[in-house]
Amino acid sequence: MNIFRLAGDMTHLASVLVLLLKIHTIKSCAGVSLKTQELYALVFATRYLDIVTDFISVYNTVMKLIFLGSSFSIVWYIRHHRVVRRSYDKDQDTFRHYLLMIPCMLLALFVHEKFTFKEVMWTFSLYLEAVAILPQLVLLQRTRNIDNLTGQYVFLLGAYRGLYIFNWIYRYFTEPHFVHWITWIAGVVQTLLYADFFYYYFESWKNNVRLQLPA
Amino acid sequence: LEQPMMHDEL
Repeated sequence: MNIFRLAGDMTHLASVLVLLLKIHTIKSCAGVSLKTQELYALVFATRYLDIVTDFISVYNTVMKLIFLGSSFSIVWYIRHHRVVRRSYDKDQDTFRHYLLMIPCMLLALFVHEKFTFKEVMWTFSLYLEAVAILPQLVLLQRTRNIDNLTGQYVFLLGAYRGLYIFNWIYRYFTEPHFVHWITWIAGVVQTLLYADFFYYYFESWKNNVRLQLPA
Repeated sequence: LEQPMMHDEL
């Protein structure tokens, strides 16, 4: 475990905590895309199939359980919680997830490292994670005023992806390795999707104004 | 190596 990987995981964890904090304490999911959250739940469910077959470390297992538990509970909150569900921007959150899921599944069936159920599912989860933020970014663009917690949530998610790239560069030079093109390309694509958001996030921070994405 | 390196990541 290197510092970039640990920082990446902690940033990812922080993003989930920020979102849970918003939902749980403010009892609001305004500006949060249910579509993105459902895609993340699917990402973790398909990626962590190995939680029952392979033991890597206590850290690894605990983190997997946290990401699985948090993603499914966030989806539950937005869909079913008596108060939270009323703040959901249903009419704005119109991205159709199957437009992302089907191409990712097809791509995973054709482009993978090994043709086994677990490996294809793992590859599917990488492709899907790369694009899962899109419904959230579209929703942010439609939202006039983005509240601080939602902005921080997306910022932390983007930072997590960026740190993972540094982690791979570090591992590439320090460990005996295979070149995992699929992971690298999916990861870089995912990080690039945040570039625009980052630009406006820093602009709003620098100018001390509320974050707003141009339509 | 049975376990490819990326599989220990989250």
